[in-house]
Amino acid sequence: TTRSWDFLGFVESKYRRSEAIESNIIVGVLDTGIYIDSPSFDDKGFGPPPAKWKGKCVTGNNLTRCNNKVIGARYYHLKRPNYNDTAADYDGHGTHITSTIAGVAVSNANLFGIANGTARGGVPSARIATYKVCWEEGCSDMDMLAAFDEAISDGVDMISISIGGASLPFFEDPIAIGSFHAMKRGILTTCSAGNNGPGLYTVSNLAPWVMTVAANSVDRKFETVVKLGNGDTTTGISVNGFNPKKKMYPLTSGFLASNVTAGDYGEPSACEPGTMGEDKVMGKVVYCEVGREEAGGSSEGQDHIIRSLKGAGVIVQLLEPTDMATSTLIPGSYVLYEVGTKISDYINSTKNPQAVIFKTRTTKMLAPSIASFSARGPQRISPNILKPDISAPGLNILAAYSKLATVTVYAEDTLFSIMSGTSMACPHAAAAAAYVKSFHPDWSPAAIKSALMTTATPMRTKDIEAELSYGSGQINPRRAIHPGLVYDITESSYLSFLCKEGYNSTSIGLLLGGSNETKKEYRCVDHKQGLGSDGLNYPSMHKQVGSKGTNVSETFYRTVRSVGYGPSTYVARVWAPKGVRVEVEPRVMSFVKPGEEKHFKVVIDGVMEEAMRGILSASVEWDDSRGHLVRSPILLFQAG
Amino acid sequence: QDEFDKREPYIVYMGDAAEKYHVEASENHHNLLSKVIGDESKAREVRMYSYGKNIDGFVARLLPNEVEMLSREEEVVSVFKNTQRQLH
Repeated sequence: TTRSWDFLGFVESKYRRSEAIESNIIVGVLDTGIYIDSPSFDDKGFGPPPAKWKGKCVTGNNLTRCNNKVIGARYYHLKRPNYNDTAADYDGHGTHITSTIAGVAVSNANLFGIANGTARGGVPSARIATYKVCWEEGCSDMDMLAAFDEAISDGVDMISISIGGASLPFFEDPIAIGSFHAMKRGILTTCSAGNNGPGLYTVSNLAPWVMTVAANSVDRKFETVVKLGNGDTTTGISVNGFNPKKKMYPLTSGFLASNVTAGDYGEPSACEPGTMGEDKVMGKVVYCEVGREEAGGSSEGQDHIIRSLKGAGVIVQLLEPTDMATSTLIPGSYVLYEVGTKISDYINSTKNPQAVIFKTRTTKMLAPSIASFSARGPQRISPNILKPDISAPGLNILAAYSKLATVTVYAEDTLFSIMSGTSMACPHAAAAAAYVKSFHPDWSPAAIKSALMTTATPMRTKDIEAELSYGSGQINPRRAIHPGLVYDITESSYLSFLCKEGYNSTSIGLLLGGSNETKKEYRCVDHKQGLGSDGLNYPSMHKQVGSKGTNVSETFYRTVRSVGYGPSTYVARVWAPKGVRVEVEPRVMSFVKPGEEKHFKVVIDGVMEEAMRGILSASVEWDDSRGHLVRSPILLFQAG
Repeated sequence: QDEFDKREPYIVYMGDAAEKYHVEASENHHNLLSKVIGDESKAREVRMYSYGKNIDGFVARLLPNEVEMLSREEEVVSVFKNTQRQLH
């Protein structure tokens, strides 16, 4: 966050909501708990919790109190309750997420001096309620559902959850269920899209009532330079906080340091555990020919192994390029495959190979682009809802860390860490949603989500997946508070949508509020089904078309509400690939006053060219010539 | 003990909880479970947690046939196995 909020144009203090209003916003975070002693959660200047707050501070080990910043803490461990259980964060993930949403500004934040700046949340005056649902064994469905149930009653305004798993029908997915009940009570849930990218069909958290967030880069690159004894300089990626003490170190490879004899288990060239002799590694920089995934991650990877053999550093060849900077326990750099081959050639070409690894530096780079790991659509549960919805910074984010973390990748305790994942993107979007809510407290969850989606910055990308990777684009919180128009969705529209999706009337009836008698009265046939290809007033337009034939023709029906000031007139503009027609009817919409609603229809037809590789990407944008651009992506996907 | 070991935690989701429902939620869940299992004390033993503030439902250690029977109950939306999810 020492760069991410500035990168989003959300400059400190400049666009702040008045503290008094923002401090009335309570964000519920379902995660690994919180390290309350982090400077990011200092409550200096905060008054008592808002009157609407009905939650609790359940104290325990290492969390003996809440404060006026972290006003609530609960934990759920229903399967294996333990007397030692506490909402304190022994992992670091929850602390990282929470400080990204609502941490107060902490200047001079860095990790080993790297990525130095002011760490801060998007809504630094907002309050935090933490719900610990993740433990060493994972995040259990029943714990998450319990947390949703209580968070809603506690009076949170927003929920952020950077957790996911297998995609299941909505009534079997605790996040879909919990967020549905949150939505019914005016609370928007923001979820991470998952890290199983870049393959298609990898996105998780698919319900239309949640905001699903992909991860993108910011314009800050981590570079770890390696200089070889022959004077060649190469660059890798890592978070290496070590300054070299010598000009050069002896260089060897895992292969040359091998003490493996025929028949032994393990691959020395990959620096696998037990394959190298300490006498051959001690004091040397070791080159390993394998990606970090194969060695089990950085905390138990080659850096860990070489460190245990008293090596001076590690250079790891990656099988595939990465955009993720990982902290190393000893001087270390991860290099591209070709770079690794050159280093290997150098080692084999001289009797006395040498190298030195310099401390990581940050440089500028083109951004945003979607992170390689960020999960991609389309989805299989509601095939005509585009997921992910939106994108936010989630690559190499520096934010608060827990000093209680039991598995630390760092050589020393630290107050901040650098992490990557859609987990890190989700809190950026959650904070943006909270920011919009602070301006428009009466807006529905769907309206807030619409404001963020229609004002997002579309990404220029060469990736064929286009909107399947970033949805509507990168969040733009400043623009989102004045979206001009919103696509709203009521609870009853979601229920009609579920009818259209094939869920049965009896089950849908049980989702309604009221007594047990009235709950059962819902009948899908009595309710008007949503029209068009998707049947929902969604801010993006998406359809998975049949795999046969190349001609496509889809119709989307939409309703927008004016949320600007006074009368306004919007004109439709469309973008589509050559040979594809996008017709908007009407092309002009005039609003006499705020709150007025207008309907329109979008028809897209054309030929799915072979070059499109099954992805037809277009958009419609409503422009009032007074600064409001209300943009919806259109994406047709043809499997196979 | 053998039977208990065969039981696995399932979430029985019953839709929306009416206001102030949580006061009676446990009892309602117990009654439903007792009806299906046919044994009141066993029902008490296997029920792990009751939701009821906003979400109607409960968690219980169930056998496959009990899962099937509960799924058929009119007031039940779904019965699904408790799984572990991951941080992203």
